[in-house]
Amino acid sequence: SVAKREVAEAAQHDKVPRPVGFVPPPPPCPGKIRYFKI
Amino acid sequence: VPAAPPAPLGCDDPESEAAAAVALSYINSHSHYGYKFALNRIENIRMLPQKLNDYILFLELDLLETTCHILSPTPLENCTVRSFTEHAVEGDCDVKLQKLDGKLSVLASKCHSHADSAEDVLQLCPDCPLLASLNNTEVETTVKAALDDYNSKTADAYLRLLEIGRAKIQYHPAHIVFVEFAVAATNCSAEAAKENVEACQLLPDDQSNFGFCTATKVISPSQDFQVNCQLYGHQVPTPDTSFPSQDTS
Repeated sequence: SVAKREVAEAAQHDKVPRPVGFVPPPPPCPGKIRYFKI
Repeated sequence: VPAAPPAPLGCDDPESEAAAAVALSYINSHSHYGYKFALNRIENIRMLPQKLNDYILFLELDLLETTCHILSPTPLENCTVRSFTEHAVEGDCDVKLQKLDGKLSVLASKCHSHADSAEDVLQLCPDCPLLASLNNTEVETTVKAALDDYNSKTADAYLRLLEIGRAKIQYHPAHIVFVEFAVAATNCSAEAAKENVEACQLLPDDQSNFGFCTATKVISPSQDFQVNCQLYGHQVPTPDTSFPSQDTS
């Protein structure tokens, strides 16, 4: 019989283990704001 | 095996900033009206390899207007970006560049500018003056009065109006008109102009002398009128050394 796993449980299993303190790199664009955004 | 495509550029990568600097210099040197613009943000960059050491770059730039008129000889790095409460103006530019053997050049550019919304400014500063239309009657009247006032008092050349750069009007707590306009010296002295102003023509390019004026006219509750003009002196026009391009305005 096929039992549907809870999403949270599935996500838990599928999540790739990341090293402690892993900080995802900032998105390449858009870049930094030098003055202010209007 | 074909060379691997270059890694996608980040918008804050040194190579992207170098391309943005070339694009900005091109935009400011090919603009004939208004003010110089400074780089606020690189929105996006795409790189298309053509052949070895030959790339096409597409840049999307977010610029902000500075207080330097486009004819001012002030270097861009010394130009102040207009603050939010001065009713900032933003420029959005799409620029196509070529990077050939490491040398960047602009192939085409297209920009449009727009002022910040009045709501944004008033939310932060309820009494701040807002940008007015350049053909607003009060604006045109104030510019004409300011130029007449300056020409009536100067011992130098008679100045003619080149363009109204910006205008703001405040209504509370006082009614005040603020104008900024570009001027050019003519071949007449202000004294001679009183006799025959029609004879006063702008100086030829090799002798041109441009300037910039600001004026503030308090209409109520009191009356006051301040005019300040500064001539740049003759500037030797810099030959445009950038790559001949089909720039689109």
